Amino acid sequence: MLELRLVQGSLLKKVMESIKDLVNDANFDCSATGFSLQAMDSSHVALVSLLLRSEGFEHYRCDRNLSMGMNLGNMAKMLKCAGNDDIVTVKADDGGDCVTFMFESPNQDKIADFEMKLMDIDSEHLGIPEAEYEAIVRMPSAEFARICKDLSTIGDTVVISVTKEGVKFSTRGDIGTANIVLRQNTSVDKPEEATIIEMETPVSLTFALRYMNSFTKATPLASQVTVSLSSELPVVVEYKIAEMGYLRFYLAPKIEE
Amino acid sequence: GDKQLTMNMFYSFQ
Repeated sequence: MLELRLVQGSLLKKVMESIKDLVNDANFDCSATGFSLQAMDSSHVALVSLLLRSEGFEHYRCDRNLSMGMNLGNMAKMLKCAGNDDIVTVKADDGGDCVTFMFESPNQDKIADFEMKLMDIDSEHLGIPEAEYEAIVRMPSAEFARICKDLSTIGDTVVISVTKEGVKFSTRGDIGTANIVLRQNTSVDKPEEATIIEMETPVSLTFALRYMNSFTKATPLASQVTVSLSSELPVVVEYKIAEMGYLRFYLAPKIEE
Repeated sequence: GDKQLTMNMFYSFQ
């Protein structure tokens, strides 16, 4: 038996809107730790890792570890039917072939339940060890989204370079080139507007902007985004989910042939 | 153009 009650149901709506176009089908794993997902896009270039810790739910019951295969597009369709202020409850029976999403309005005058069929998905779980990154950039998530969107009008790839001077986003295309440099800025009044650059070693990596733009659909989840870079690793773009966990996107770099 | 690397070049299946 699984029963997860999330007062801030809009979080789950936002998570689904962030990942549904990147990943078609995925297994949601439920354990005592929390509700999690790891999935790759169909070309295995990008990976999504979601964790919603059990403590973040108003009620969390998971009698035994459960893996539920879902079509994310269909799940997003159902969650779209929840109001932004609704309380969302996810229910499933052990060994059952469906999952129920229950939506309660804040004053309990409307209760809806949507039942969705589960599917069998071959799990392709990658082991991702904790890593020390050569450079970590924390910046406003809206600024990161703006940069990715702007650069994708000029070129297909972005070179992200971190040096002592700051972080540079560059692209080139048929019409010309573009460079955007952000410097560390901790002097702002609001912490969510700060840009913080921690650099051990200068690093420069090239990524497909199409994926970066897809990741920025998670912008409504967090005011800040963390971009972790190492020359020998995929980049990690992380959106923290208020006191509950995170949504991380991993993207493999492009290299010169 | 550049060559796109994939996830399994960095991480292995569990």
